[in-house]
Amino acid sequence: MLHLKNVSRIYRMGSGEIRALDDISLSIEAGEFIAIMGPSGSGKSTLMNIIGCLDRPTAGQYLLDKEDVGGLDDNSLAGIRNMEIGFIFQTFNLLPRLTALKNVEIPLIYGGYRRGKGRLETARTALESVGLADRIYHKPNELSGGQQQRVAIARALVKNPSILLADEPTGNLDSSTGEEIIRIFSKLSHEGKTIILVTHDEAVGRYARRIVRLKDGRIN
Amino acid sequence: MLHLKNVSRIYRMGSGEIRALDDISLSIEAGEFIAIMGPSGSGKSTLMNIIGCLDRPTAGQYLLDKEDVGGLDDNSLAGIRNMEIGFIFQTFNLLPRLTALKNVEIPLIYGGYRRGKGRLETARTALESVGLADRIYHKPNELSGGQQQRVAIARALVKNPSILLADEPTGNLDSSTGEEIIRIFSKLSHEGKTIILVTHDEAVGRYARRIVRLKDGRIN
Ligand SMILES: Nc1ncnc2c1ncn2[C@@H]1O[C@H](COP(=O)(O)OP(=O)(O)OP(=O)(O)O)[C@@H](O)[C@H]1O
Ligand SMILES: Nc1ncnc2c1ncn2[C@@H]1O[C@H](COP(=O)(O)OP(=O)(O)OP(=O)(O)O)[C@@H](O)[C@H]1O
Ligand SMILES: [Mg+2]
Ligand SMILES: [Mg+2]
Repeated sequence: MLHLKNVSRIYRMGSGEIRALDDISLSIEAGEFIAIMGPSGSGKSTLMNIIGCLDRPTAGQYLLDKEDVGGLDDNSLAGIRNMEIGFIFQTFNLLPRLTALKNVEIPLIYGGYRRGKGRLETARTALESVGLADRIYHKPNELSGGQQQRVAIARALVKNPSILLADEPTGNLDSSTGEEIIRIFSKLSHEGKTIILVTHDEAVGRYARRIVRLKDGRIN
Repeated sequence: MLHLKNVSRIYRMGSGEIRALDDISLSIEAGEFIAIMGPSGSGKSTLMNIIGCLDRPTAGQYLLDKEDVGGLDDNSLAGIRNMEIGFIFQTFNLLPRLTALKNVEIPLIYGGYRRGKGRLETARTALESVGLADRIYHKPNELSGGQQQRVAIARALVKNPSILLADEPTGNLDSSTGEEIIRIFSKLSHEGKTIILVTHDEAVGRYARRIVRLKDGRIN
């Protein structure tokens, strides 16, 4: 359902260029649980941003459900992201002036869910599922690093997206809390969701059906 | 050299209170290499902020080299931090508009090191030691997550501080890059520096001479 063909992402800097991704070809079926691994700086987040329609390739083609994403304008890209894709960012990207509950409610608001008890309940349930029931009114700076990470996870899950992109979702979590998160992902995978997970943790990578390893912007 | 006696850190919120630290007593000798571990939300970063003079206890006493830190004003606290303590934050806290090189140079500038080749060389060497020689002119948003983490590490090391506080310094690093960082810490420890390291990674914790485990704001 998801095809990258000869995708490159190049940054021009001063006199040189950085090939963050270099001629990547990758196909992912609907419902797969795939882990992307590799050294720091090898291109994992760059690949996730392209898959998640947050960035465009410099060269090559990205087909999502047979649609050539490179040909879409920014509004259509935003539309795809809001409908289909839940994204957990490596650096969380929470809105600092909003509570955890409000941060998680934001995708529902943008998704046109009607204001009211139902919307709040959906957001609260997502936060409960990641163990934050007693932190829902805290702002990000009133939360620990791993709690912020879990708010970002709840926000990505709240609309039950068909594709979940998770960029190092357990990096700030102890092993037991991390396992709870990966169990949530496994359950979603069994329900048919597509899960693409970047991790540095081999133990986490093992939950995936397939591991794609990057090195210097290329698939190893 | 570092004594916490019955230290608590309490946040008042609405109708209740959160005991982020609850009656902690802990002594750390000069030159120790100690790991602080525990579940997400158990109080590790709060403890680090108090040890690093970035926060004050709500109750109890913190003696640093026999000096009662609680009695000092903000300027004196800032003075201690700049002179003695290198701090690697869980969320990096880099200055977004400055290059990696400039970010690492900042403590030298504040420390009164004279402008010139020597100061730049010191900053560059710190970045080389964490494998970022070819990224020194990148700004934080032009760096991967693990590269940002390593800039934060270089910045903490650049003045060769006698106390290094590292809050989850390998959370965004693959195991091989993470080991390089921990080797740097071990080397500093052998040179007599005091290293206090928060980690979720048992493998990293094993490098320390002693592990202190927190749970719900208390030492286990
Ligand atoms: N400003 C604040 N107001 C209210 N509660 C806070 C505040 N800052 C932290 N807390 C709470 O204090 C507790 C301890 O936070 P701390 O950041 O020390 O945890 P931690 O052990 O570092 O967790 P992690 O492993 O997730 O980084 C958490 O439950 C957190 O929600
Ligand atoms: N805006 C940019 N300009 C220039 N170079 C960039 C930019 N963004 C990223 N890079 C470079 O692209 C490379 C890949 O970055 P990416 O964030 O994809 O790595 P990563 O595999 O996610 O690393 P980590 O495990 O450290 O998070 C890095 O070497 C980085 O320095
Ligand atoms: Mg990354
Ligand atoms: Mg923390």
